[in-house]
Amino acid sequence: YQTFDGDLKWNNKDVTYRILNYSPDMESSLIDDAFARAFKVWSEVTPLTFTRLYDGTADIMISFGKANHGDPYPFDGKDGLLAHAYPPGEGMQGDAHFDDDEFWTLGTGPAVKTRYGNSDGAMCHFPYTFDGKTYTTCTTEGRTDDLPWCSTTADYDNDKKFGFCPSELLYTIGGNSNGAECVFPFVFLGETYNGCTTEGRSDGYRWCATTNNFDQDKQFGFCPSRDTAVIGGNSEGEPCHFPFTFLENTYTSCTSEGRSDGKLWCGTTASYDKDQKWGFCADRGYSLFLVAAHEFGHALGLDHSNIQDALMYPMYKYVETFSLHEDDVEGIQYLYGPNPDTKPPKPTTTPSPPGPTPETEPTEEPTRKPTIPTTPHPVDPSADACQMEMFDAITEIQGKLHFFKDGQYWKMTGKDHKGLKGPYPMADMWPALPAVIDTTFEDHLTKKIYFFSGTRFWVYTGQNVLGPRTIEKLGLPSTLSRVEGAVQRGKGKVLLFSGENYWRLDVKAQIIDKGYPRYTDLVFGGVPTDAHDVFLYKGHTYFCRGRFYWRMNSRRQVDRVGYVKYDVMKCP
Amino acid sequence: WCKPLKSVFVTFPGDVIKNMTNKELAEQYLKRFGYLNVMQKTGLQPAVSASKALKRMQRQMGLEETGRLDETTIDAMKQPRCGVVDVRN
Repeated sequence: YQTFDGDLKWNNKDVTYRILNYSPDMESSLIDDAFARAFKVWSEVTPLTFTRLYDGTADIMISFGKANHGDPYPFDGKDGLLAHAYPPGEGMQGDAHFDDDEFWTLGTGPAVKTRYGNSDGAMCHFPYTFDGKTYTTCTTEGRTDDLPWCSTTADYDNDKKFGFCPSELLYTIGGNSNGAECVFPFVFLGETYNGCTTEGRSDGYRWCATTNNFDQDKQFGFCPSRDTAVIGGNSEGEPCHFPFTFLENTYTSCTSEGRSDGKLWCGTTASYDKDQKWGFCADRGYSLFLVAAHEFGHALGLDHSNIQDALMYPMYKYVETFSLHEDDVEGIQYLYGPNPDTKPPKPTTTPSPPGPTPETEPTEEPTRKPTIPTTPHPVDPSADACQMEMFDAITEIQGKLHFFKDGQYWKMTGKDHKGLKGPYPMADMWPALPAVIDTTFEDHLTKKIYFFSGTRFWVYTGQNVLGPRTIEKLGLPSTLSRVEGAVQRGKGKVLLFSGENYWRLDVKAQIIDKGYPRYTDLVFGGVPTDAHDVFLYKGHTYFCRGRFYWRMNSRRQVDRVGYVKYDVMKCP
Repeated sequence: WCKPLKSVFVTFPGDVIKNMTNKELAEQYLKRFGYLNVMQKTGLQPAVSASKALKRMQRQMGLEETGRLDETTIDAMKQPRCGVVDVRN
């Protein structure tokens, strides 16, 4: 997982949201429900609660829009970009926008909720049979008032359960008419209209007057999309006209002819060649719930993950039974912590056979004796840390900064060089280690100290040591010659640096997390990619090259470049 | 025997997505999602080659890192996705 620079997050636990408008693709109650379920995905694993506001400014303002919709990032028509959201903060930050040139569904085709009839607002059941014939869409068959309807069970003939489908003849959305139905014909700017229109609007939304004269009464509403309507093109909301002619061929169903992207389309009049009226045919659409859950992840502070099964992976994939990936859970809990009211889920995988767990799977027995003799290295008691050009490794152990060089180490006990104690022989404290180490870190949770040298590593718990083990055991590539830096990140995670890459180690599981390596300069911009040591000190990440260091703050900004000797050790 | 259809591509009025070549699509994708034109201290400049940008995109998407505009990569670029950039500058 990734968070935004500086770990942007909400400081309040009760986050508010407001739905500013609705897509004509789904009944508003379905949209409300999809958003509520999407928020629940996150509130189940964090201490956050989400409260809906109906007016005023909420933390997360949700809206549907097309193409240029009022921010610097226009949408791109059907497919492609589906939605975007901003990380937490004031103003537009935290807001989520959904591209209304998409066909928004629950992921498996038109989601049609009925009104009236005798089914209490149940969903249409497609397909259904009526009068011995099978229907896969709402129909006006059997009625004289042109209102589309559907059966809410598979067999209308037997069950007689039905409801009315979205139609401008039944109701409108938004506007100022409190959901009243369209009145046709109506007059707008002196012209007469017999159906919904996009005239007079720049956002492409279809509307109608709810009295017979808009010029006079100014009463209007937006038209809900019928399930048989085309999407996008230049006939949004119109049904396909079958048969239609295209380049002098006749088509009785949707076709991808004429398009290089393979998308199905149809003419909405008898002749495309003559009228050039067309739109995309309804498909499975995109699950508003899944896309919203992803976008709300951004709105809460999560950036894109590169785990393909994670919700925060940037590409859309429909899943029927959704559950939050552990990468998403770790990410959101890194920002907000776990939900104290939620018990840990029962394991869903087959239990492992009894035996050593990764944490207790040493290839070597714990021992107080060194398994590899330390290369004898004389320690000159008068050696001054301030005379060193550079160090093999620097890290904070038990709150004190330690400097390692050629089998000896110093620790800084005060604020300046006067507090530098040492040198001490490494062999006295950590006898199993070779003289030269590449990096080291203390695990904040267990206080175990990890040392890396070449392709091997050791783990010290007090005076007990595990190792050496090869770094391949951690899931690092066999081609890696050394680990050059280590930075603790959150609980039980450590970033390991080498060359231009870094990996995230799950210290408890003793394995590199999925989705790594990543390029260091993509996340830690402005630091040298050939740093020979990286360490964490007082909340800052230090990248060392030679005598110099680049210091990065928690917002991942390089806020200082200086000398290790003068600025960190405070040497005279 | 079926006679192969001779497809003719037309420009549909009101179509937002225009027919574009794979190279154009890739360039637009890499720019839009932050893989190209990384902000440097000296200003906005193409700090990475197209090949490196492609490798980064392939790594982010869990594809084989070939650094080439292969079919898998083009397919991935055509998939529906979130509009938030992958690489922040």
